[in-house]
Amino acid sequence: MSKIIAISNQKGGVAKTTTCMSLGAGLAELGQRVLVVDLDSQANLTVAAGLDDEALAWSIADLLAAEGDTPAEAAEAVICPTAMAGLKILPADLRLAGTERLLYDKPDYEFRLAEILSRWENVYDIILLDCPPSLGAITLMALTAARYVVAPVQCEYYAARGLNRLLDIVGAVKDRTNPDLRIFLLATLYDQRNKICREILGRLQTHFSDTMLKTVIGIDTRLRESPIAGVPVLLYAPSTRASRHYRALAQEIMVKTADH
Amino acid sequence: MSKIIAISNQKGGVAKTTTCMSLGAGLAELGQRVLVVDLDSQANLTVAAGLDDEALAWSIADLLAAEGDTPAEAAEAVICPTAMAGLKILPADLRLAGTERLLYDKPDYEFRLAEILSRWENVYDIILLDCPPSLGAITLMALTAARYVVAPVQCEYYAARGLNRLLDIVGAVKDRTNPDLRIFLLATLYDQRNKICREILGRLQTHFSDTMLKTVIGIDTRLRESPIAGVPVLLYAPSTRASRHYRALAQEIMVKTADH
Ligand SMILES: Nc1ncnc2c1ncn2[C@@H]1O[C@H](COP(=O)(O)OP(=O)(O)OP(=O)(O)O)[C@@H](O)[C@H]1O
Ligand SMILES: Nc1ncnc2c1ncn2[C@@H]1O[C@H](COP(=O)(O)OP(=O)(O)OP(=O)(O)O)[C@@H](O)[C@H]1O
Ligand SMILES: [Mg+2]
Ligand SMILES: [Mg+2]
Repeated sequence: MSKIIAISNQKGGVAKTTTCMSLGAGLAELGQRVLVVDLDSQANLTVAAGLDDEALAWSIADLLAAEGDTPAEAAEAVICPTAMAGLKILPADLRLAGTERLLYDKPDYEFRLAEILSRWENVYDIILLDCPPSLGAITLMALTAARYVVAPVQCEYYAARGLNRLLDIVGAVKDRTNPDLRIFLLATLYDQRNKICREILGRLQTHFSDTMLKTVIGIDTRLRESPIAGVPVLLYAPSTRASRHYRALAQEIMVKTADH
Repeated sequence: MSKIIAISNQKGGVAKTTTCMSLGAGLAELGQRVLVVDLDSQANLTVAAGLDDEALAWSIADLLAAEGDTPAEAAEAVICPTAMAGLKILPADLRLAGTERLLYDKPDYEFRLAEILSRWENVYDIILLDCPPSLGAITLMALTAARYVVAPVQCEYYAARGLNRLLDIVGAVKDRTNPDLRIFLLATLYDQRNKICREILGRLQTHFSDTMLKTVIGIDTRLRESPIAGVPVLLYAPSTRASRHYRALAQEIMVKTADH
């Protein structure tokens, strides 16, 4: 039974894609069989994995659009390897942009992704979902399919303020479609030289002490370089600060989700 | 006749809201009568203007939801002052999240915002539209209402790669609903000590030489502080680097849109 973890926050640019790829790589290094799924029509995760989002034979858009079961041909071909053994990707492309609008018209669309992913539940130990910066139909599907959600939070004013909104949505999903959903908060892009950053982290750790992860991901310019190379930062720069922090995160996630 | 400028980029966290507020303040300082409009259900612009998005009597969601003309009562009360004379705001709140889904069912929804804003076309010289990090119905409305679009671009890989997508959408809007639309690119969050930043800026200036604005907005931590105070950075820290850069941007925008 795969452990499904959604990486979600409606605030833009808080390191959702970076965390999905880096945490995925950290978990693969620990011997887990990992699938990362790109649910953003920007296809940043797909690009970060070294793929060309304009040249894919199949993508998540095909699976979501198909009526009923996923065609066997698509299911076999849609998953791509990455530069890291044990880490696979289910890519996205531009066609995903039109999917959200179609989903609204389907009854119980929230369960669609869970159905699609169930095909691989004995193939992968962990499935990570990279969500777009919004709380629309695609994110609701991800939160319905997931057992856990990791919300990257940049230590800045808008991101911290937007947390209550995200917590409300998670609460609504728990009430309506997924009672077991649990949320963790992850401080990202942390710059300890910045006074605001330090203050906001302190406040987050006090207010959200039971959901805040201990691992804090520091600023590291190697994370801007690794997507250009199309490989996870753990391979691109194995001993850089970000690689250490995301390895620590992988360990913490294994412990925190052990009750699965 | 108001000059309408949309601030849009589907990539998250590239300083759309920061640019909308700071450019608005810069244009107000030049004596323009300015209205900034919050079109993001995160309501970051509303918060940056010192308002409480959970305590608004009216918001943009009311205007968009109303059938036909805006009720006179709402139109009079929905626009709020900011800390800066000559700068007003049309705020957003959480209810905007449900609007996008309703819009899709209305024929010609793209023109709805232009109709609403026409009520104030002799009141304001410039109207700036802060868009959410997506290319859905709300952004399409903004691009249809606008005469110009300023796209903030962070000098990082995903943002630069996503530009072609944004340019395609602007092209599609020009073909379908708004032939006069013109786009400008603005480099934001620029860190000249970072090698990737310098490389990507150089490439943007070469590839997009006719649309790239000369003004580059440098990194400045005062921009993280001013939203907490609820005032534009030009008031919060008048001589800081960001204030100088956004004043220069206001001058450049006045020149570049003089043909209006
Ligand atoms: N710890 C870090 N240090 C330095 N740069 C980082 C770090 N984490 C992420 N970044 C950079 O910040 C930018 C935003 O990150 P990313 O694209 O992962 O955010 P996102 O939340 O997925 O954005 P979106 O809302 O558009 O999906 C990227 O350029 C990324 O390389
Ligand atoms: N020049 C700058 N220097 C330092 N920080 C900045 C600068 N511009 C913006 N920021 C900070 O970066 C963060 C993201 O900016 P902002 O929220 O304006 O982006 P956005 O594109 O509107 O995000 P979203 O996609 O969520 O709407 C904010 O914390 C803001 O204060
Ligand atoms: Mg992303
Ligand atoms: Mg914004």
